[in-house]
Amino acid sequence: SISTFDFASYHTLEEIYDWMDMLVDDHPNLVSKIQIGQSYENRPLYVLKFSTGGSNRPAIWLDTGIHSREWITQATGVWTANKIVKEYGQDPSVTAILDSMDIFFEIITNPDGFVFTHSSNRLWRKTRSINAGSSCVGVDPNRNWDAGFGGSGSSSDPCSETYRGPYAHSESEVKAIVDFIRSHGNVKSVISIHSYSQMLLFPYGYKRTPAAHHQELNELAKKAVSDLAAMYGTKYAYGSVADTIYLADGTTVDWAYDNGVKYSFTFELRDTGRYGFLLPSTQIIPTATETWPALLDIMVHVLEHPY
Amino acid sequence: EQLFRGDQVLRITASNEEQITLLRVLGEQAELQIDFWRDLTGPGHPADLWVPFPSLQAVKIFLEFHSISYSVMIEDVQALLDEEKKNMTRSRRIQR
Repeated sequence: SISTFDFASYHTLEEIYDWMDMLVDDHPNLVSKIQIGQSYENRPLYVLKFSTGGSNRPAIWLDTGIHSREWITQATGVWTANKIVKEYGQDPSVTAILDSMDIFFEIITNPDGFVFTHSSNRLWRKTRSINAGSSCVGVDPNRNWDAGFGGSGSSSDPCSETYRGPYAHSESEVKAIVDFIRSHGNVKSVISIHSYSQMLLFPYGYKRTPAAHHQELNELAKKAVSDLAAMYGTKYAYGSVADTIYLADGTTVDWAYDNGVKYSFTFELRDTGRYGFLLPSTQIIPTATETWPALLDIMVHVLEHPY
Repeated sequence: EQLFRGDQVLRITASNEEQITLLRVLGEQAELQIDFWRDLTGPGHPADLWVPFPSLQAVKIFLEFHSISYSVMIEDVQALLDEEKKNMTRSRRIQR
């Protein structure tokens, strides 16, 4: 049941999808479930919509787990979705956000990969699409977006972990989000959550030129990582993708920004310094808990800076 | 199910740009099947490199030859996966 769901454990796709249904059943006036498409292996792509009413309100998009092996991310997604529900009507910031904006949250962005991590290869990162002419499977869905697609910050080798795919938006998991955000037309923020490098990044990744709103995004990122660190002292780096890590082409945040979503960020959640993608489940609650204030900083800023 | 018995994750800290270039070249050697879990960001910043067991000797020799400092972050990837699987099973049993 919704009350006995263990947020401190890792869960399978079925368990998380069942939990989403329970969340919707328990809060029908706040949460609904939308199917935005299907994965390569025909699994439904579900998005939770948090809304208190109104039509086509400005919206915030959150996604977790586009790289399937980053289990702490999906687990943080589940915890965060629950937190949003719990805090509406209690926390003034969450209440203010949901009183005038909608939040769309895709918790399992790469379900085929996620199932594969449970059944066959715990370290699987990509989608599960077949690549014509290659025995290697899958495309890196965070190199598949139409933003600098095909540049040197991604790979043309289907066997690489950063294979960009045959063409931009070739992956149904990516195309579904693109179509959804475009058809919505009023998305003001995209926050794509990954793990594990302890970073909060913003455009650009496919070029070194600063984004037009670099200064504002940088200041917001600085505040967010500072509030995150206040919880357990976890130190995050922040900055543009290109400056902070490396040139990366075809990423979610760059596509969002180039399509008019000013507040585009990507998180790399924590590691304790020892386990990488194999973080013990005891780390789920601390990770989710410390991430929450940073997420809230961004969402509140979006609310207070309409454009 | 793919097993990762004996695979290790190395935490590498490059001390200069030259070492970073060498590590990038290492990463491009497809036959080693290595995978940067945490990517190289700059001198002094740690990178985590997953190395399948058959490539361990070659990678460690390469690192030592070029005086690139590293430590073993995960001794045996499969052992951790087994532990994780056990925890998930236990957790489900407790729920029931």
